[in-house]
Amino acid sequence: ASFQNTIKMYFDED
Amino acid sequence: MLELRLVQGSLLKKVLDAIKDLVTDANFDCSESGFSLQAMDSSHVALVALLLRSDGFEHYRCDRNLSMGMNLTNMSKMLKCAGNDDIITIKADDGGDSVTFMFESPSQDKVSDFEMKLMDIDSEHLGIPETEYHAIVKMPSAEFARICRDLSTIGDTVVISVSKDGVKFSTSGDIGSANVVCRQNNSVDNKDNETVIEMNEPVSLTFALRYLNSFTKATTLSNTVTLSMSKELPVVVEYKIAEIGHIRFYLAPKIED
Repeated sequence: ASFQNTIKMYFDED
Repeated sequence: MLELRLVQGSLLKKVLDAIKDLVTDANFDCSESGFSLQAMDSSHVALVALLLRSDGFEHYRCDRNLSMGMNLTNMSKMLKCAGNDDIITIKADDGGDSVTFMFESPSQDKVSDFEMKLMDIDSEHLGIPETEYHAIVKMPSAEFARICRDLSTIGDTVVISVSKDGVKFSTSGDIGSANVVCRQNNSVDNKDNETVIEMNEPVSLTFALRYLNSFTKATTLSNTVTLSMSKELPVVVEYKIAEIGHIRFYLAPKIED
């Protein structure tokens, strides 16, 4: 089983 | 006042074709440095970043920074009305609620203008730091598209592994499994056919093929694609746009439980 990360887990909001 | 004249109007048509299925609504940001867009897909798994530099336009006037919210399906409908050889000019007034796309045929005997309503889009803008990637693969964009398409008939996810031997794309599904290995090659007569691998350390990441397949809609923009990967970071799938800019897709990896 694998879990799909979101892009927001890696980049902070400006 | 905003007025951007792009002689190779087909580039804008291709850009819209590349992103309209991934992103529904987006803010186009215009500043003196260029025309750009950053947007996430609805599930926030992928992010697209577009830059068309101001010096790539024949005429570029942007009196003040402007953010224009557009529905990409509607924008695409309008741009489809431009001929592939047409010059496209984007015009907007500061504080206005519409944007005008003007299409001129190469011989100047036909001029059309299409006005589209702008919309307020409350979008998040993410800061993407400059990163040294563990591995960077440059390969023919058509080859990458072919691999993504082929593997998606077998499985839903692909493991992309870069080692000194090459870049390996692996998938598995109910009917079986598949591996495609591309080794570094140097094409003497055509740099676009080369596969070039720069690797500081081996890296292996898992991605949903559905998104990669969506990114390959940008294949018409560039003969080559660059995949930049680091452990536990989103992959960057980059297509250069002629002499004018780039479109970058960021995709979050899947993590094994």
